[in-house]
Amino acid sequence: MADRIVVTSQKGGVGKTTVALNLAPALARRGMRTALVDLDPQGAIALSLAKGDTEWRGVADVLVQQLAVRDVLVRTKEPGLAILPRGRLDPTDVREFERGVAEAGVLDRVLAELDRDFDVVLVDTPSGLGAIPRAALAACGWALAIEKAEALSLRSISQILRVIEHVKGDENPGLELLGILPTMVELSKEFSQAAMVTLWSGFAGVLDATIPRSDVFGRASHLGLPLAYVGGKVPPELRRFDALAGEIEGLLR
Amino acid sequence: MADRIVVTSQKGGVGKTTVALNLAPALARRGMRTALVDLDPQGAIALSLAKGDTEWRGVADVLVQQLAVRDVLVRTKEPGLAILPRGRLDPTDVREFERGVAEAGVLDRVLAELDRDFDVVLVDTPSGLGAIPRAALAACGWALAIEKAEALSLRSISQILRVIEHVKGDENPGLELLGILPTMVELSKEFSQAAMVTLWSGFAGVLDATIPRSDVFGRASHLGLPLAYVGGKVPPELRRFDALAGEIEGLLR
Ligand SMILES: Nc1ncnc2c1ncn2[C@@H]1O[C@H](COP(=O)(O)OP(=O)(O)OP(=O)(O)O)[C@@H](O)[C@H]1O
Ligand SMILES: Nc1ncnc2c1ncn2[C@@H]1O[C@H](COP(=O)(O)OP(=O)(O)OP(=O)(O)O)[C@@H](O)[C@H]1O
Ligand SMILES: [Mg+2]
Ligand SMILES: [Mg+2]
Repeated sequence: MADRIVVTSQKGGVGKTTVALNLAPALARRGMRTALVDLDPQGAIALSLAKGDTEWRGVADVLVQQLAVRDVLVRTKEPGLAILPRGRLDPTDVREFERGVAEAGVLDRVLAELDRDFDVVLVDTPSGLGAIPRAALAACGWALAIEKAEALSLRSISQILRVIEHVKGDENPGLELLGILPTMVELSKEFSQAAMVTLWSGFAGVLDATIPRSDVFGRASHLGLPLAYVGGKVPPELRRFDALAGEIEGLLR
Repeated sequence: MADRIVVTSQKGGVGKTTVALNLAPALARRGMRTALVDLDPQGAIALSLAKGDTEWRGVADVLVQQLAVRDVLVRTKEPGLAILPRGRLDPTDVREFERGVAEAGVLDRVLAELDRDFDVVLVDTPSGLGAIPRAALAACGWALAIEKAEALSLRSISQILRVIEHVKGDENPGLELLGILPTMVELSKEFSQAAMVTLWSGFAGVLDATIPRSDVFGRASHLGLPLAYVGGKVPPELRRFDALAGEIEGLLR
């Protein structure tokens, strides 16, 4: 069975999709066959790759038309990396999509179709602790909590950690916190330093890897590419995702 | 009846709470009796003010214990500004909170309790187009769409605009787009300039006011204060919220 990792945060805009999009190819580069799954109704994985909102079929099509996952899986330029996009979803139907993903057993069946061909399944989710994040935590073995290194994001971290413990005790005894990944870190700024000190001194599971704030992410999303494909000189931030992939591979064993 | 404004975005972390927290006192300073309501299950208004997660009663207590809104309304230092917080909510109960807020007629009854004493009700919401944002759009007359000035956020703007039109046509004919507010604008950076050009050339309703990216927001949230109370020299960003409040007052008339 593949290792299933939920990329999660209560707070919005902390870098979940950016981490998922750049960690997936880094895991594939280490030889782990990786599937990147988008459960966010906004379809941010496809949007990050500058695909049209209805260009790729995906999870929504599997749920609505009973398609097989392999019929909608998107192969990428990176050997060993495939994407299961959100798929075709009218934004007025988000509540139905939430109900579909959250229905008992559905997500487990969808992800199980990836078990044979992949070693790791990385699942991007919408922010918050609503129906979809809860369904993902119930169906996966690992939770990667993303925390922006600033005060407001840190104030809600105990909420997500409490829910992970609750789901582990109540629904999915196999769920473990893979780690807390600090993002948008600005060690030259006092408020960011203070946030890091709070993380390091107050919480277990803070990863060694951190992702710094950098304009390269805005440029990459403007170009619709993961960092590895932005071209030109390799951005130093790419090494951060390689280090993160290495740390995660060690934790999964 | 008070003007009810939903602060909304499909994308997470674009500045909804920061705008709500700083626009509310700016509207009050213009003499509009203003109530700031927090419908986000993470309770970000209270967290931004560095209140403990269970310190303030609020919407959750009104729903669960049938308390009156005036019993939990928090008066602030700013004359004419009151806060209706999220209230006491266990993070494992977010889905029940969503169902409670989204139940037909509930939100309208809660907000109606503010009509007598307030001119404007400003409603902060979680990101996305799920149960709570949809309930808020159905119960309010105005939608203020927050858009971070960068590519990824702009790619999902058509989703929120489509839903506003749908709700107006289907559930709440009184709903109007108050405007699109660009946030975290960095006019010295090419990707941000490109985003602004896309907004100005492609969408109706883009406000004149913009909110620049600035470290003062990280510092303010670290201190747990709206900008107006950070102390010392008045930050220039404060004028942006005064200008925004002026523009909105003109649009409401
Ligand atoms: N390390 C970083 N430095 C600078 N900008 C970043 C960084 N990581 C992400 N960003 C930018 O911040 C924004 C938010 O990132 P992203 O969309 O990945 O967050 P998210 O948690 O997935 O958001 P959502 O709540 O909408 O799902 C994007 O514009 C992205 O380009
Ligand atoms: N103009 C700005 N410049 C710099 N940082 C900002 C600005 N506006 C907001 N921020 C910071 O960005 C982060 C996200 O802002 P905020 O929490 O207001 O967004 P949101 O849309 O309410 O997020 P959520 O999706 O979690 O509800 C916060 O850390 C805030 O301090
Ligand atoms: Mg995302
Ligand atoms: Mg918010």
